[in-house]
Amino acid sequence: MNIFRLLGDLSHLASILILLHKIQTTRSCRGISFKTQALYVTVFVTRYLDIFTDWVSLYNFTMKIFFIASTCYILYLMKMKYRPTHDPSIDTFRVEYLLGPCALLALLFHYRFTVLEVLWSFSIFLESVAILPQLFMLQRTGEAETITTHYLAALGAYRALYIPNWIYRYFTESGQIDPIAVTAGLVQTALYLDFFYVYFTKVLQGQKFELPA
Amino acid sequence: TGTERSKDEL
Repeated sequence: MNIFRLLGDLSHLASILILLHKIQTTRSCRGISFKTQALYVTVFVTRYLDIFTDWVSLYNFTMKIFFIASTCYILYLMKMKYRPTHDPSIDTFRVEYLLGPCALLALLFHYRFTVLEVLWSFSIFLESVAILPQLFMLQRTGEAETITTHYLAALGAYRALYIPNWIYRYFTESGQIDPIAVTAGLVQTALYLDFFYVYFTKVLQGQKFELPA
Repeated sequence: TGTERSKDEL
């Protein structure tokens, strides 16, 4: 564990808490992509199957359980409790275009050809693009509530912080590298660059998040 | 030196 990893994980944790806070206080899931949240549940469930086979640490175990449980709870809030506030007609990204290629990539690139390892690989690839339905929705509506942009910024920061973490680990753990996670992580971070640009130049200057028409 | 997944990462 290094400082980048810790800050990255805390940022991930914060992003979920911000999202829950947004839904509970506004009593609405307006502006949130159900598809992205459903993809995250898929990511966490397929990746964290190793809670049954490998014990890493209490920290690791608790975080895994939290990520699965909290994201499932968000799906419940969106589908049941605040269902009328969710508008499927603007959440139109075709997730099959993500699931198919990620499954194929996982079959091609993995560390061992076992169910657990291929699913892990699948989850890494899927996580890298899971935000696309959300960003697509943002692009479509052209604006977002400030709290939603804080959620996205925290999520993007989590991914960005994993990059210095890998660099640090490469030098401190005798050249150890995880090419699947690193490649997918770089792609994932790159997807946030446009968003970050608007977030830093507008939202943090106190303006509303609005995309140029 | 090697390539493997880091099991402790989330």
